[in-house]
Amino acid sequence: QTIPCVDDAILIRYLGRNDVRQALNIPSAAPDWVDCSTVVSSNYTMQNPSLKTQVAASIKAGKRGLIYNGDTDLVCDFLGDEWFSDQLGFPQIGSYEAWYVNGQVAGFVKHYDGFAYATIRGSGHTVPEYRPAAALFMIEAFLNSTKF
Amino acid sequence: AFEADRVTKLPGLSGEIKFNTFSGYLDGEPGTHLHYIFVESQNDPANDPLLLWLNGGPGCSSLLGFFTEQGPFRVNGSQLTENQYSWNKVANMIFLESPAGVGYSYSDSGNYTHDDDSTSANNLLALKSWFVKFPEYKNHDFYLTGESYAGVYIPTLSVRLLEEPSINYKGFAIGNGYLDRVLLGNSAIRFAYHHGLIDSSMWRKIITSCCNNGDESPENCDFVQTTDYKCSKAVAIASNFINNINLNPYSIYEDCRTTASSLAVDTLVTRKHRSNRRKLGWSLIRKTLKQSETMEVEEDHIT
Repeated sequence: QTIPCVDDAILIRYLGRNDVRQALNIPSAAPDWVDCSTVVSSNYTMQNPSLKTQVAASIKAGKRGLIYNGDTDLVCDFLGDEWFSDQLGFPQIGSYEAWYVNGQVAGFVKHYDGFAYATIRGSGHTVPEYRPAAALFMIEAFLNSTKF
Repeated sequence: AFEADRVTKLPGLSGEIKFNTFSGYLDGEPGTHLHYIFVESQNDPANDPLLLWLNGGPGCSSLLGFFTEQGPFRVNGSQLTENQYSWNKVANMIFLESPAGVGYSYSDSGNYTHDDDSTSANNLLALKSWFVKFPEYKNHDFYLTGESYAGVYIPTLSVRLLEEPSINYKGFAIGNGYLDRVLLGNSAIRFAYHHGLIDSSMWRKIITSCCNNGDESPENCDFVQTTDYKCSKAVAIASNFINNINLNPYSIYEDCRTTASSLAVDTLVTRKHRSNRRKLGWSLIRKTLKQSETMEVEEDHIT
């Protein structure tokens, strides 16, 4: 199994070590660790082409939501998820605005009644990997119900 | 806490782990063993919220999140270093490897055929199993978090949690989520053009063949569900171009980090088994078009 443009060889080697498996209480019956399983992905059936119903139901039930996107990702790009957020049907509160970490623009955010949509400027698909400080700031603000 | 699962040391880490860490297995449906790592908050574990983190794929391990994203450690060769931006600075975090067959998770039957429904059902069972191990967290505010194909895992688990009053479920956060196949497919084409990945003449061909009256506003264009041959062909040519230049699709301004050996393997097998790591709108366009059309689209076959 290979992943385009991503090299997880070091992690695969580390998690394949016997002493690491032992430290993590992994039994011998468990498989060798790989980052992504071809067996699982190739035998997986996707049943939900859109998650609008489930996300809207959760928000209507009073669960707070955050949809965020690193804005340099082509895999699941920010625009599609912004459209998704718009189409959930919840009224937008305020305008699309920048949010900041250490005085610099960390991204842009749009608040809706019940959830927020945010971008992380310059981040790829895995936001906490590419923009760790902004990601921590964002999740902390979300957990504390602080507007950012 | 469930002492049998306690992790007292990790190879490569100098010194003690500064926070309670547990690693073990949770029960899904009978015979299903889902691996988790739980790290307590470095702030105030008794009062901080509890987060479940799921990576996507489908088929990718949440230990990617643990060791390369928001987990407390980074792997540097054979050494572990601290991630100063770990989310367990502010929250208690569970990283779950799901469904069975992912990472260290497995099933006794060896059956690794899954779908969205069975995955979310097993995730709920695993979560309940976790709370049996750690009942002291029952009253903590609980959040679902994850990215990519977890954009499916989280909403489907969320609606199940709405029926579970015993869990103090408060909300969810989804990063770069696979939330809508058609929207992400359509947006990917625009993203590619507006980031200079395809040129203006190609864009014009796409617009004139895919959009009503050549009006390029999003509501007038459908690049994904089109039945128009010219539109399909134009989109396929654009997507094939981007897919064959070794651009890092996960972060277009970063280098393609694949090692020389894996790049060679990837090149050989890519047509049939391109990774599903974080299932994407872009690849779905590619897949759909390749399967549904018998077009004569030239591809660069890299040997």
